Amino acid sequence: RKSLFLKAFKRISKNLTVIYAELTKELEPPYHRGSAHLSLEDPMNPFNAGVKFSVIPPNKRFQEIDQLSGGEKSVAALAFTFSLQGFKSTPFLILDEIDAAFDTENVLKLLRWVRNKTKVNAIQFIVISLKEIFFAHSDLLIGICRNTDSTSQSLTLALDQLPPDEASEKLIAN
Amino acid sequence: RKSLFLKAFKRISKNLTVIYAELTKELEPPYHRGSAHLSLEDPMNPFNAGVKFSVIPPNKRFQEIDQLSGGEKSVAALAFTFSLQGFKSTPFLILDEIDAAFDTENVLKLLRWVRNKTKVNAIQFIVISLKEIFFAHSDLLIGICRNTDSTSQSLTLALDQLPPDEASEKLIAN
Amino acid sequence: MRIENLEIKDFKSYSGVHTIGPFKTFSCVIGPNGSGKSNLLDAIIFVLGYKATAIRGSKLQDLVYIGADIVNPKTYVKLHFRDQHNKLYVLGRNITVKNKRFESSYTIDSKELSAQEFQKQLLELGINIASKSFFIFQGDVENHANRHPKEITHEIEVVS
Amino acid sequence: MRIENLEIKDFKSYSGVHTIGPFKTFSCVIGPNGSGKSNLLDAIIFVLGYKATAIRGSKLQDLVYIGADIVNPKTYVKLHFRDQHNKLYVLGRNITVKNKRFESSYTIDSKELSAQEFQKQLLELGINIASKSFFIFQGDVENHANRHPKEITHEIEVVS
Ligand SMILES: Nc1ncnc2c1ncn2[C@@H]1O[C@H](COP(=O)(O)OP(=O)(O)OP(=O)(O)O)[C@@H](O)[C@H]1O
Ligand SMILES: Nc1ncnc2c1ncn2[C@@H]1O[C@H](COP(=O)(O)OP(=O)(O)OP(=O)(O)O)[C@@H](O)[C@H]1O
Ligand SMILES: [Mg+2]
Ligand SMILES: [Mg+2]
Repeated sequence: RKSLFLKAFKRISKNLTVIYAELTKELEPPYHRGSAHLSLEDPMNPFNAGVKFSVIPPNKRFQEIDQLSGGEKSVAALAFTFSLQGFKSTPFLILDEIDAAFDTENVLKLLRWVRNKTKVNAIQFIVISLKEIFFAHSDLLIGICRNTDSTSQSLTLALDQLPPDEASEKLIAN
Repeated sequence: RKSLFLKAFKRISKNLTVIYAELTKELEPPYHRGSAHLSLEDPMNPFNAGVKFSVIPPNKRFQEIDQLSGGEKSVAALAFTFSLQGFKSTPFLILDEIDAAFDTENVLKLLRWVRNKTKVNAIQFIVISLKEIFFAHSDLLIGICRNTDSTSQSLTLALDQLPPDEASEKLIAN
Repeated sequence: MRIENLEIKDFKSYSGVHTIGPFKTFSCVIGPNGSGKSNLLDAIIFVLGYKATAIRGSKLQDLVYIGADIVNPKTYVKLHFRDQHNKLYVLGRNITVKNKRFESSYTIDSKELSAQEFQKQLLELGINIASKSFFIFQGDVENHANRHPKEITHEIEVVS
Repeated sequence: MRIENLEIKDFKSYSGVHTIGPFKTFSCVIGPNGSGKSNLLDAIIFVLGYKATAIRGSKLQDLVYIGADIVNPKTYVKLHFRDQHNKLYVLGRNITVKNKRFESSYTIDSKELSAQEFQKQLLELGINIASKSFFIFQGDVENHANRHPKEITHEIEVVS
């Protein structure tokens, strides 16, 4: 049991460091990244104690996840969720309003990360978002609205036929 | 103990119905409102059982709070939080990102409600928000940014000197 | 690109037949609060075999559109899925009433299967529902942001 | 209009002296994630007497700006408050180190008071900190949205 746990712990900890760095890399030079680490409070008896989640947001100092701001916590928690499984065998990812606490900069970093994953890991994304700076850069919009009898109605709009928004494309190209 | 509880329960339940109706009233005619009710699962022994929180969002049907959508739940939970105390002796209210899950319509309804409370109850509001459609209509902006050494810096900008945004003003005037 | 289309009938807030899609590599679902966006995600996890109780604490009956015929509902969700060899599969699940009890059954390309056979087929298609790693539900991120060290240990253990 | 100004020195992410305000009837605090907006709210509840542990689970030491002199910090928050008769009060609280222990003390218009006297004065000004009804903290609404019936009973009992 302990060896299974330690094996998973190592894998998740590695994933987390990579994913958090990708999710927090600045949008402009010098492209500083944040770093995140998992450490066992009691390496001899991992089940008796917790796992510490330490984070250094880009250009900030070392702190436990519970000392971060709301948005910084969300980014770290998202990176952790993604790191649990990795992406080796993921055909699709469906995300429901994960950007609720994000400011503009973090939304663009998420957008960049999603676009990168569609290329590098060939993952299909279906993302529910209320943020226009995010969904305006997807390939397809599925609009849901309510009829007067309060049933749902869907409308589909392809966006990849339109000319790209030059400014944002440049920002997330890196 | 029981009579204290029932007295508070009655007061909170009344407040909730009023506040939820105010927070959900439509922005355009016919100005339908939602309705919300608290009911005791066991009126004889209120402490042994829970309180049911039933909600009818505008133009929808009756359901328990846990059946609502994310945004609808947030609006109901916010109304409940406000109803716990009422506003008789509230000099100021400080709200930290309460609109995270709100769509444009709910943000405008919240804006209208805040403006109304400043007039009717003379409450001073300090609201932290990431949503421009909300904060663009306040009297004053306090912008916080990070210096390169990651310390905080504040800048103040009075908005009530600028000409109002006609379209939104009209929407929230009711 | 794997999920091509979603076909829904009388499921939650979707009354009658709705065809959603075709999905592309990066699709976004947008709309006001309460319009039915998360319900689409519910339709996808439903057809892939999630128990009703795992769909926001519902019973099968709660998943049937409230205005549908409650005696003889014909609710279904069909997911058009293309595997890595470009072969198209139609994964289906429906809700019916037998002896006054709500039940659901599974189909792949219109052939009825048991729940176990259906899950086995999904695994062969590369969809491991037990891993739950394909979905982040509304509010998950905020909940996880507030976890304590011991809870993180638990999560890692669950995964290993 | 009651809170007129906030004067902060070496508190959390605010290094040196900062004067925030003057606040109007409806003021908004804006800025990127992690910039220090919630820290302003923390400054307000701090000066009004919240225990450090109630400020996002901190100790007094955590509230001192990390780059400040840890041996002899001069951290303070001063709230300029105008009561309903238009009289201005300066409510203050500071953090100092005595015998290697972090302590805080209270002032009103530069006169030092005990914590109890300070709270009594606040009540006369119409600020009842125990009622917690003046603040909705980040994440409160989402947490409350997920409550169960029995938890609601508990909340009502707390209030009554
Ligand atoms: N069986 C049903 N029949 C009819 N309507 C239903 C049924 N089940 C749920 N609904 C409705 O679906 C709505 C919730 O939809 P959903 O959760 O998809 O909203 P959403 O678009 O995700 O909103 P948000 O942005 O607030 O998260 C609720 O208003 C609820 O009344
Ligand atoms: N004692 C301290 N010294 C220096 N910095 C601190 C101290 N305490 C907290 N901080 C910093 O303050 C930041 C958190 O600020 P705050 O919670 O106010 O952000 P915010 O603007 O509310 O962000 P969000 O929009 O994400 O909620 C953290 O990055 C943390 O490192
Ligand atoms: Mg939703
Ligand atoms: Mg904050």
